[in-house]
Amino acid sequence: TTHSPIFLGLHQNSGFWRESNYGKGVIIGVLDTGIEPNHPSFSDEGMPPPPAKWKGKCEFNTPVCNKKLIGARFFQDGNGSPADESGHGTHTAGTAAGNFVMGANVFGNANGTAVGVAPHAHLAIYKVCTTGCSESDILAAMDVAIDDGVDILSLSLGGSSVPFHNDNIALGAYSAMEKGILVSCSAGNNGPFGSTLSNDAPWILTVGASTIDRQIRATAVLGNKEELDGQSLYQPKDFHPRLYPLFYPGLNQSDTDADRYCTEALLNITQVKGKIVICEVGLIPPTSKGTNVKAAGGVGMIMINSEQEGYTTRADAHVLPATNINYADGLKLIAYLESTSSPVATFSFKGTIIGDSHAPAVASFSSRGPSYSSPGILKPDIIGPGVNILAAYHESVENSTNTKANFHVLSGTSMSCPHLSGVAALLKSAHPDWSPAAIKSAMMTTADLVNLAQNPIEDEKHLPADLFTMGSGHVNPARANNPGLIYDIEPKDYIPYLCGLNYSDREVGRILQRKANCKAESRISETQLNYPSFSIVVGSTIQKYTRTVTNVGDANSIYRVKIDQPGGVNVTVKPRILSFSKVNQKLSYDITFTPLSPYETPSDGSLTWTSAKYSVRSPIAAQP
Amino acid sequence: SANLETYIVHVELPESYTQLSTSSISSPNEDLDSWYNSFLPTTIASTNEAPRMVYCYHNVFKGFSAKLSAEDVKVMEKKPGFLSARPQRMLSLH
Repeated sequence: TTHSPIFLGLHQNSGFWRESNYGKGVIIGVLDTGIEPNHPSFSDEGMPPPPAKWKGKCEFNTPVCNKKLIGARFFQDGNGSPADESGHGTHTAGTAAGNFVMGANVFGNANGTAVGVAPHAHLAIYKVCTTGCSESDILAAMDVAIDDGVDILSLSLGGSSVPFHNDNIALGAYSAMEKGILVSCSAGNNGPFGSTLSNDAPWILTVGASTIDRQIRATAVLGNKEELDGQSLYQPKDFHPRLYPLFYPGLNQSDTDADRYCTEALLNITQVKGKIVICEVGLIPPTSKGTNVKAAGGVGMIMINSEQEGYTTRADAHVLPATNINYADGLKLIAYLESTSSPVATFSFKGTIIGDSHAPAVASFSSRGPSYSSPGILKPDIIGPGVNILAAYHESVENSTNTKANFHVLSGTSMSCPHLSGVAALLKSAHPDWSPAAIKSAMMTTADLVNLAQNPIEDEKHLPADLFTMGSGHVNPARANNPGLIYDIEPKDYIPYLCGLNYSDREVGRILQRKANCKAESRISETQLNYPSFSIVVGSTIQKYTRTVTNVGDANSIYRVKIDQPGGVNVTVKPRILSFSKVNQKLSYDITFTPLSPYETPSDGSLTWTSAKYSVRSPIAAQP
Repeated sequence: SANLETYIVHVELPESYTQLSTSSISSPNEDLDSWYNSFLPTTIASTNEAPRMVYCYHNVFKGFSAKLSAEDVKVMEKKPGFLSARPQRMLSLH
């Protein structure tokens, strides 16, 4: 990617990137649509050979694997090859661990050196998706990836939240976690609605999506001189910026048959010819709307967000001059249309602009908690770059045939997940002995809570994002490398948690792969699991939990607790001071939540352990 | 074959897993695969029926995926060690 590493504070030849050797020695397994192996992002320049433990295979017919791309497999539905026919897998693999490629851009935009988050980590590709992703193939891929010897598994795919014993990704991830493999998964694209998460088991890193501070700006200039900034990847240099008449098929909101989404029905509307057409987001992909407008004779398209998308705009590779404007500006545009009998507009293409101070802001599509399967675990865990991300692609979106260095700009939690997989690889390289839970904890307790303007991270409406929207916050790789304390969880710690979910012995046994007897096990509430965040359901009773932290910072260190109470809940912590005398020492504390009055409104708080050097923060989401 | 769907089948190891081994030279995974296959309907070689087993799982859980009909599953349910079977879901990219 050409900007997100810098946005994450990763700079070549300095800081955490250098300290972590760019992810050297770590193997990231990517379950996706396969890979375009000849892309320069997968060159092995500067790469060491794979670790001795690597047992994977390269199932391409030609010798295209190398020290970067160390494995590539396909399964039942893989069309007989690990080759990527859709580009999605090439994009996610490049984002996680692509090598440096100078001069990457699409239509000249987002230009820069494309590089993955862990550029010296190895990639093992497991093709599990073509038109969809079959569970039998996903399970087979996780099964062999565990044997192959991967360290991180990256899954930009999923379904809805179901009990973990019926969730095949959760089952595979549990086995992987038991063997020390961190599993990073997309949270899903069903936001901004609540309880829409996928991949929400506590042994999975659940990743939501946020913006970066880059815009590919395409401004709609109205006849009244008002300028509405939007985004588009396609910005033709030969566009003549004269005023064109505007046409909005959805202007009459009472006409439910109107083609406001610019579907193929637009082809039958003669008023489109020679005009800039206003289309609403939804129903079909943005580029398909543009294709329809062009086919109907339109000269341009302004795509307006609904209230649901808010300020999350996309830079798409349209086939005609176009822009995607936010909901607020869409209302201004409609007000202008209604103010005049002959509305006109044009475009002013401004190219790539860095410095959006609202970034990172949570994307409208990013799925939200609370978790349906386990509301006592705060999910998503974390957010990372997932909007308008440039990365490797299997073919040219510019119809260019003279290069293998093809790139594309895509958005989704599919794009944020591999960013976090890459960060996990950097942490694994820097701290080989850290467990998957320790790596998760390090990322979560050090995450950023403010945007570039130093205001609280916002959601798609530019309102402060709540904890079920952003989890612990936006990943900060350098801080995660030195978290001070970690909340570790061993595989056996999940047994009382699973029994506490009231699963039957057989259901728990299915996850553990051995007989379980919950009557003989201790049974804990979800919130008692030693998780780095809190999600509590407040009733009338007092709730008390114990957490254990491990000192991974300076040997002699004293931490004091700082509590930001959720509204209506009294939070007390004992002891209030933790004094460590050695590294890896574990100390426990009790946290008690006491409702102050009948509790009706969800609210957020936090608990932070601070020392002279470290700040270890756990968010607290309270809901009635 | 039109009635066949890919099912994900969970099974439970017998009390004494070591007794599964029929040959001293077979590997633990071969033993497991052989046991998984014992759940499948007997195929008749002369009909050129396609193999029913899709994958044998060794790490993610004890079980396999196979092309089965609803009737096959009903028969399988009666076998010792059977836990559950359900048609696989198609998940989507995010």
